[in-house]
Amino acid sequence: PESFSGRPGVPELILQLLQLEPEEEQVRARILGCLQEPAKGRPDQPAPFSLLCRMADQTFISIVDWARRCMIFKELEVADQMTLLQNCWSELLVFDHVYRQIQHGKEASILLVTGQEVELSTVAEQAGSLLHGLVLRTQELVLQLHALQLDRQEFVCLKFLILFSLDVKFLNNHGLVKDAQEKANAALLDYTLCHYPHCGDKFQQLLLCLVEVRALSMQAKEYLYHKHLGNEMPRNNLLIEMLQAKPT
Amino acid sequence: PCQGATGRPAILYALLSPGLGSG
Repeated sequence: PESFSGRPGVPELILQLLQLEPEEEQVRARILGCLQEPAKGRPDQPAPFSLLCRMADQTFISIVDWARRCMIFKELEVADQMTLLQNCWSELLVFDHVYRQIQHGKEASILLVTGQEVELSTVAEQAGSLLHGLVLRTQELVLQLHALQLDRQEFVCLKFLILFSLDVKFLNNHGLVKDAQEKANAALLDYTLCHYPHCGDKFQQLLLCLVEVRALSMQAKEYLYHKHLGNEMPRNNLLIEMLQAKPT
Repeated sequence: PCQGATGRPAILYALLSPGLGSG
């Protein structure tokens, strides 16, 4: 097809998304730098949970930075950009975590964005049943996507699909967003048919995994809200602000 | 999680607004 250039069988949209993908080492270095700064008004050593919250905040900031550089998204007005991100912020965080685990490739541990490896046995001992349950359910999705042989091209395209997953009726610029949805779906379908012809329903299988990403993100938001109600979240937490924001 | 909704997320708005964002 005319839209393919550079690498054979890789749609132009996916090639562009690959170029926008941040280097994991750079993201890691930036977040480690942020976490090493003492939290305002908290000069003492922060508790592990507080560190995890700041880590998640900084990861989301990296995701916003990625979205701002994305084609079509960067052409939207800020109101629509906010609407899209308010719809999918938790899914993007879950999917980011899931893909890191696929690359990590170890069933008995999880890899944090900071490069730290945490044994699942440690999670079981120290995290509490809600977080432990969430981690285990996420690991099941990791195994499912690993079995499906999710690759980097599909990952970037799915991430873009998550960003634009909102029903266009909630947006001012329907046309651009609908265009993004259609282009991303077509690119993913073309790519999977071309590169995994023996697995005819890979496209549908990948989209089904996004349903589980959404379910996991709902569970993660319930967990965050539970911690918020228990006054266990740090102040000025970005994720809590996202959680409490009015739907637009 | 929508209970107690506080309105527009100010930090996100700052991140997305031209001239205010991180990148």
